[in-house]
Amino acid sequence: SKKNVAHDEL
Amino acid sequence: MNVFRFLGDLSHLVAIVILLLKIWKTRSCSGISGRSQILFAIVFTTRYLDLFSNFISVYNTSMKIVYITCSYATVYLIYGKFKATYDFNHDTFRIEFLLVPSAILAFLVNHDFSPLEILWTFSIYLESVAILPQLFLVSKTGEAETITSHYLFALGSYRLLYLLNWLWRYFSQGFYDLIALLSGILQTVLYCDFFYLYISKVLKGKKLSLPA
Repeated sequence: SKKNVAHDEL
Repeated sequence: MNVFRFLGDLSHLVAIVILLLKIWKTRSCSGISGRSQILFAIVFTTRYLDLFSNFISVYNTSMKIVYITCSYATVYLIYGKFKATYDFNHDTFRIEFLLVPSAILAFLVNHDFSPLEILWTFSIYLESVAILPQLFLVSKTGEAETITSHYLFALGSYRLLYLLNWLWRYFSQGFYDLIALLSGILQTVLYCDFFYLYISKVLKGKKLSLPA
């Protein structure tokens, strides 16, 4: 699944 | 950012700094699993590859740099400068049994089949079990120095606080990430018996010793 998952957590 | 996540990051930072200072001040890495520290360095490296490509905040970038720098410095101190004090007889947990399954699972279960995302997922899975060599070492030696138990308490608390952060984010903004959540639950569960020993012994001034 082409989701732009931006991980904002460390 | 919420208070649980901030306290979690703070607890993580404290753990990393406690360990580095313990090794540096006592000039000894006795009781410390170098293998766990290698795994943590791999976790940070594979998770923060977007360090320069994906700017989120000064806080985020600076913490990533501190984590990566400290973890490599710790590995260097253990296997380089103070390797004479490294307990290689007891630090024998087979980390390939952690690396390979994490890598395979990252390919099978992820949010997006892209290199960066698979590496991020790998780092999440690996981090959930990265402490096992350290807990294994403590169980083999049957005890841990008090400073080492403070390190483990801070490290275990960090992901517990992150679980509260995800609870908070779910109810306040409907955010949830099952991969991070389930891995975080496993990671925290691994500390349960340690938390019990820490609270029942170390906080009463006794040394942390596992029942023989």
